[in-house]
Amino acid sequence: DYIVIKALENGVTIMGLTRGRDTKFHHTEKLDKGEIMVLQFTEHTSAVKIRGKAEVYNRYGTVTSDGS
Amino acid sequence: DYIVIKALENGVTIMGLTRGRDTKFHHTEKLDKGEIMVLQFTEHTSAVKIRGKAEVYNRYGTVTSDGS
Amino acid sequence: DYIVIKALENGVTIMGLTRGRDTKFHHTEKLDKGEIMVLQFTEHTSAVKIRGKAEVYNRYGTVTSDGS
Amino acid sequence: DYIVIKALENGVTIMGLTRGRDTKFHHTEKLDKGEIMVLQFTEHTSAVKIRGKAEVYNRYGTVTSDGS
Amino acid sequence: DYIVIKALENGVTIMGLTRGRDTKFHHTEKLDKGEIMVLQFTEHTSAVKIRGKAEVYNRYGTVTSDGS
Amino acid sequence: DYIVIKALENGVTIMGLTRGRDTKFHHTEKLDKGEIMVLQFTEHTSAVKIRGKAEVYNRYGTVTSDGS
Amino acid sequence: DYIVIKALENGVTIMGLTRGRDTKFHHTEKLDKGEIMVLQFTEHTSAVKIRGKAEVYNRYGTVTSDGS
Amino acid sequence: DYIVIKALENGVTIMGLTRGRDTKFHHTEKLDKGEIMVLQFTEHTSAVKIRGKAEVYNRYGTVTSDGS
Amino acid sequence: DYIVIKALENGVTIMGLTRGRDTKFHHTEKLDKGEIMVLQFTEHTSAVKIRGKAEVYNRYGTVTSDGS
Amino acid sequence: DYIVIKALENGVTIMGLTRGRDTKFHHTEKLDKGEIMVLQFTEHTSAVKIRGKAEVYNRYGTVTSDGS
Amino acid sequence: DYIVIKALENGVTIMGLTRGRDTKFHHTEKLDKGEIMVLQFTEHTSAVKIRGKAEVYNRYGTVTSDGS
Ligand SMILES: N[C@@H](Cc1c[nH]c2ccccc12)C(=O)O
Ligand SMILES: N[C@@H](Cc1c[nH]c2ccccc12)C(=O)O
Ligand SMILES: N[C@@H](Cc1c[nH]c2ccccc12)C(=O)O
Ligand SMILES: N[C@@H](Cc1c[nH]c2ccccc12)C(=O)O
Ligand SMILES: N[C@@H](Cc1c[nH]c2ccccc12)C(=O)O
Ligand SMILES: N[C@@H](Cc1c[nH]c2ccccc12)C(=O)O
Ligand SMILES: N[C@@H](Cc1c[nH]c2ccccc12)C(=O)O
Ligand SMILES: N[C@@H](Cc1c[nH]c2ccccc12)C(=O)O
Ligand SMILES: N[C@@H](Cc1c[nH]c2ccccc12)C(=O)O
Ligand SMILES: N[C@@H](Cc1c[nH]c2ccccc12)C(=O)O
Ligand SMILES: N[C@@H](Cc1c[nH]c2ccccc12)C(=O)O
Repeated sequence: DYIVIKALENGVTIMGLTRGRDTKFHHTEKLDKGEIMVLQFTEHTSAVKIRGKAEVYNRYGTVTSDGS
Repeated sequence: DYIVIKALENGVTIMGLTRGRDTKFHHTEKLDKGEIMVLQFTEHTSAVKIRGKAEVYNRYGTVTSDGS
Repeated sequence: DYIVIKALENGVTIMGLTRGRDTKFHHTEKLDKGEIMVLQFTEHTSAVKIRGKAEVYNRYGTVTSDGS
Repeated sequence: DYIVIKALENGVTIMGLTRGRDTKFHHTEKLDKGEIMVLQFTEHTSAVKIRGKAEVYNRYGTVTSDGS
Repeated sequence: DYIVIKALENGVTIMGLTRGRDTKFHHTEKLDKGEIMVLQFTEHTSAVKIRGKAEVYNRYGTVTSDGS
Repeated sequence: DYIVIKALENGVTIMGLTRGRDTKFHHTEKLDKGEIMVLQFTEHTSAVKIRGKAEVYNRYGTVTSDGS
Repeated sequence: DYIVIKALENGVTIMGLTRGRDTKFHHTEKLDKGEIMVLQFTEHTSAVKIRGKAEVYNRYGTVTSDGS
Repeated sequence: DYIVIKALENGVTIMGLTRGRDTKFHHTEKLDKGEIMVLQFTEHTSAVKIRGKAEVYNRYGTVTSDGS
Repeated sequence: DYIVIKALENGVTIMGLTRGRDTKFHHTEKLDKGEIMVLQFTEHTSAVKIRGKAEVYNRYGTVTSDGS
Repeated sequence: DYIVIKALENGVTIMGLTRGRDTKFHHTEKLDKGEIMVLQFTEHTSAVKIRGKAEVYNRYGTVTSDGS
Repeated sequence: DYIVIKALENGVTIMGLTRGRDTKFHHTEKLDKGEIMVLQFTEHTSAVKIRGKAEVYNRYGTVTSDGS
């Protein structure tokens, strides 16, 4: 299972949260305006947090995160 | 299986409840207005509780939780 | 498989019934008005009972439980 | 696989019948008017009998049992 | 896989036939008017025979058995 | 996988043919008018023959067998 | 996987061809007018040949074989 | 997975090609006008060639082979 | 998974390419006008090349190859 | 899983990229105008690059690559 | 699971991110205008980042990345 994220502004942050007993941020990816990331859930990532203005394409449709 | 949560206000809380014989909160994530979290059910999380004003996108459509 | 419950009043109770030879309540979660719970069936929970006024989103649509 | 039952009157009875060579009632749950039960088929339960006035939401639609 | 049966008269009989080399009736359940039974196919039951006036909800739609 | 048969006359015969190297009739069930049988394919039954006037509900729709 | 055959005349023949290195007829079933056969593909049968006037209901629709 | 072939003329030939390193014809079935064959892909057959005028019903619709 | 090829001219060539580290042609089948071939992907064939005028029925619709 | 490629000009190149830690071209297939290739993803090929004018039929529809 | 990328300008970059505890770029593929890449998620690649003007065809539709 994957989701698709397109940045609508510079400096969108995508944070991967660890799978397992603990919940920590293991990776942060920065996207600049217009860039796309396609990312899966994995053995190491069971949750993802998105900050900044971006379109998040997923199984339930499209959700837009809003920047500050 | 995952759900998508978008915060409609600051300080939305997403609580993960433990899978297993006991039911305790093992993690609480705070979302500020406009932030998105995409989260799976896992070996450690079999229920999720959401407080605050947020949109919860899931298999059955979209449900909006209401803040106090 | 999960269901989504949104409380329409304070003090909605969600009771998990044990999987197995016996059928006992192993956990009760209280929801206040506007809160949402997304919960799976698990190794420990094979039935769920809901009291109070709530919307129960599930595979067959939406069913509303009525408070007293 | 689960079904959803909403009681339309007090004292609705939901009986679980044993899986296996014998067929006996292993558990009876009472529902009062407006209460909802979401219940799975399990290692121990392969048939369910419902008495009283209730809505039974299932894979084939909604069936209403009639009280006496 | 399960089917749903609603009795439209008193004394509807639901007979479970054994899975295996032999075919015998291992259980008969009586339903009174308005009662519902939800029943699976199992390790022990590979055929079901219904007598009396009842609605049988199944994968192919609804079939009504007619009483004598 | 199962099929549903409703007898439209008395004395409808449902014959189970053996799975395996040989093909013999291992069981014959008689249905009287209005009775319903829901039957699976099994380890022992890989073909079914129906004589008499009956409705046979199956994956491809409804087929009516005609009596003599 | 199964197919459904309804004979539209007397003496319809349904031949099972062996699965495996060889291809021989292992069984021939005769159907008289109006009779129905529901038959699976099995460990022993990987092809079926139909002669005579019959309706063959299958995954792709209905095909009618024509008698001589 | 199976396909359904109906011969539209006499002498339609259905050839099974061997699965494996080699590709040889292991069986040829002749169909006369109006006859139907329902055939699977198997451990021994991974390709089928059809000559003569016939309807070939398959997952993608119906294709008609043309005789000489 | 299979595809269906119908030759629209004589001498259509269907080439099977080897699965594995190397990619070589292991078999070439010639089809004359009107002939049909139904062929699977296998342990030995992971790609197929088609020359000549033919209809190629596949999961995504119908594609027509053009002869020289 | 396979894709279908039809060359719209001569000299279309289809390059298979290796599955694994490295990403190298392990095979290049040339297609001339009108030729079709149906190709799977395999143990050895996890990405494919297409140059030249061609139609690429895939799960998401049809995409046309443009020649220089 | 694969995605399809078509470059709408020269020098589109497709970066594969490593599956596992670390998240590093293990491969960068350059696409020139009109070229197509069809790429899977693999044992080694669990996320992909796309820079430059390109169409990204995926399970949720088509998303266009914008060049600088
Ligand atoms: N470490 C947690 C991360 C997580 C996934 N889903 C969640 C929902 C709520 C809170 C935390 C989580 C887990 O793997 O289970
Ligand atoms: N610890 C419980 C958490 C839970 C899941 N679903 C529930 C429904 C009701 C009550 C508790 C639960 C379990 O894993 O089973
Ligand atoms: N302990 C029971 C709980 C249960 C599930 N489904 C039911 C239906 C009816 C009565 C009880 C149940 C079981 O696991 O089987
Ligand atoms: N003990 C029976 C219960 C049952 C399931 N389905 C039935 C149908 C008819 C009669 C009994 C049953 C069994 O597990 O098989
Ligand atoms: N004992 C039989 C019961 C049965 C199932 N399907 C049938 C069809 C016809 C006759 C008998 C049966 C069996 O398990 O196979
Ligand atoms: N004994 C045969 C019964 C059968 C199933 N499908 C058939 C089709 C044709 C003839 C016989 C059969 C078998 O298991 O294979
Ligand atoms: N013995 C052959 C029967 C068969 C199945 N499908 C076919 C197609 C063509 C010719 C023969 C066959 C086999 O199992 O493979
Ligand atoms: N022996 C070949 C037969 C075959 C199947 N599909 C093909 C496509 C092209 C050429 C040959 C084939 C194989 O099993 O793979
Ligand atoms: N031998 C190659 C054949 C192949 C399949 N798909 C391809 C795509 C491109 C190039 C070659 C191929 C393999 O099995 O992987
Ligand atoms: N060797 C890489 C090839 C690859 C597949 N998908 C990709 C996406 C981006 C970059 C490289 C790739 C792998 O198997 O994973
Ligand atoms: N190494 C990470 C890459 C990754 C996949 N999905 C992600 C989401 C967010 C951040 C990183 C990732 C992993 O395999 O899990």
